[in-house]
Amino acid sequence: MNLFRLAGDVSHLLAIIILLLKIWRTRSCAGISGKSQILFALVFTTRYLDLLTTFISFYNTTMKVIYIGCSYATVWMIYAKFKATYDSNHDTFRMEFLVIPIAALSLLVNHDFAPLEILWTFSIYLESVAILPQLFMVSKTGEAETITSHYLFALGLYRALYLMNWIWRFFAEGFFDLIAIVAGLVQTILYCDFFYLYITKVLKGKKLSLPA
Amino acid sequence: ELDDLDKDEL
Repeated sequence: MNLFRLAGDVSHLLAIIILLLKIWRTRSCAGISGKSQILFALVFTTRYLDLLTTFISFYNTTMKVIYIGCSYATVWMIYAKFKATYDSNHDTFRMEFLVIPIAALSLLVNHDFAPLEILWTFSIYLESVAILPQLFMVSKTGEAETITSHYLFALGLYRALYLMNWIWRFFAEGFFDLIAIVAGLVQTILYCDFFYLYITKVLKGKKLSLPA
Repeated sequence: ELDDLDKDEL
């Protein structure tokens, strides 16, 4: 474990907690894409099935359980607890357009044609694009609450830090996992436009709004 | 060698 990896995990955890707290304290999930959150719950579920088969470390198990638990809690808040505040009219991205091609791709391009390995690959590919419904929603409404921007920034930063971790690991350990690296690169690139807006607007105290 | 796949990362 190097510093980039640890910072990435902390950033990821922070993103998840920011979102949970935002919804819980405002009693509202306005501006949040329930579809992205369903996709993230699917990502964690398919990636962390090894919780049932392999013990890696206390840290590993704890983080996995927290990520899964929080992501289901978020989905529950959006679709049950605070359903009345869910902005479904603006959350119109079709999840099947992501899930079906990615399921096919993970069957074709993987490290090993074994059930757990294919599900892990599926989760890596799906994670790289799971934020699209949320970004689509922001572009559709033309704005995002500041707290939602913080969430998106922390979530984008996490994979960027993982990229640094992989560069580090390549030179320090000769380790690289092409599937994770390519997907991580795609994932980070999707956030670049948002990073630009976040730095030029939100950090200067302005609300994130897109030009009409 | 495929058994050595690193799944420590989250």
